[in-house]
Amino acid sequence: APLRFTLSQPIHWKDIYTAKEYLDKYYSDRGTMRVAEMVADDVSMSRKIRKMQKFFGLQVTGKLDHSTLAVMQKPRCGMPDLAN
Amino acid sequence: YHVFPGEPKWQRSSLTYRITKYTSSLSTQDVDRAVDLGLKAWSDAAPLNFIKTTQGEADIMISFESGDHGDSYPFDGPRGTLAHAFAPGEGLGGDTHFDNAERWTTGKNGFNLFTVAAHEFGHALGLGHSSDPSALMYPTYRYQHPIGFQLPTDDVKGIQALYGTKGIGKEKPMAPQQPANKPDQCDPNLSFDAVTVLGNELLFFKERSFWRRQAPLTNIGPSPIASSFPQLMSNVDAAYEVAEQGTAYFFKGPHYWATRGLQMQGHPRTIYDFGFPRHVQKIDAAVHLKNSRKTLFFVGDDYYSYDETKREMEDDYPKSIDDEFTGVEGNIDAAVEVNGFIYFFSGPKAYKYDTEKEDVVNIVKSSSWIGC
Repeated sequence: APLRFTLSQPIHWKDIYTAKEYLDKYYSDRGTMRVAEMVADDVSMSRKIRKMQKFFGLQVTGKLDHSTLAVMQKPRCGMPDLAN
Repeated sequence: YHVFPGEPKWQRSSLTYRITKYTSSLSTQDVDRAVDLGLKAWSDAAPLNFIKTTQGEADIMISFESGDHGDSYPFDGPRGTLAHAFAPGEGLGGDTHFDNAERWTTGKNGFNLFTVAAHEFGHALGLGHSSDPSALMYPTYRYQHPIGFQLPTDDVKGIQALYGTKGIGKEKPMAPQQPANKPDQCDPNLSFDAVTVLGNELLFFKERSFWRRQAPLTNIGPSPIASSFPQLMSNVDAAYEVAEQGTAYFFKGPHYWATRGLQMQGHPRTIYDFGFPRHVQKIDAAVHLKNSRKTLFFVGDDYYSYDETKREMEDDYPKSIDDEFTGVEGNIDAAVEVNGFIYFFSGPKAYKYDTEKEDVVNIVKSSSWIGC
């Protein structure tokens, strides 16, 4: 199902998948995503973006913008940011 | 700073670590040094000791891995994820993995191994990611210079919240510790952690430094313990030499090392080899008596006598130090036999004890032994 969360600026599709992979890795419990959850995933993606924006002190919009993407593309530690 | 849910942390202050797989992008010496400095960043700020082992299971198993390496957190090739570590615990707990696909460096061009290792060891000790951009535990990579590195305040508070401050157990967080510089040689309050004869020298240990004194007292200065005893690094609890065996023993927490001169003989072993009861977790001081071929171990208010010939602890011990060594005041930090006299070091004082008179015959400043 297409990811329908709103984009605040024109973002490349590749970056959207980078963002999704990043948020799955660092802002949620690990596990295989069942297809049925993809619809819900849209809402949860926005929620994860909020969490990540809050953690890094970015403007919390729940939308994928360039400054949020820039942080996602920085080399980092592989541990989740939500201590789970 | 953040800790993990349930606040997992190590219940011991002495932790073993072992590097099981190295990377082709750095020499083993460079990796060893970066790892040692990465651990030192934390042991400078909290009462933690790290003991390197080279075989068997260690608390913190360190390795360079590629892609899917069996812990359900596969690496992703160059950049992206650089490394990860697991919170304290059995088995995988504490283990630290570096992505072998990265360009590891001891400098700035690539990813500085010390920087990433120090961060990961924060996880291995129980810290999660910090949202303070100036913190070492901030999730994204930011180069840190290894030499003279000082743990940022946020990280000091985090590690001290888990393990207390250095020297006084689990108390309120303090301001960041000054990096352990060389002790002030002629501080009138100077005390020693351990003293031993080694060949024709006397060695005096204090925190990260030690002095080597030949018989005629010349002007001597402190050297880093790590330069001659890399496994010991700092804070030696006790030491003694059995000259007729040509062997010396160095004690740290529940572990000891045997050496021939400055050469370590094998891996650290546990003090229970000597026959100590399990409640003894560390030795305060040790002195070998040449004539009787016995070694005295001092633990708190008691002392034990170990028969070097039979290689066993003597019966009817421990005994009270006060009962046997009258005149020596305070806890014994270190002890050594020179020319038939036992010298007890307690805080800034050194007591010269005459075993025939069974009494203290002289008291001097501890620092006078290193020329002050």
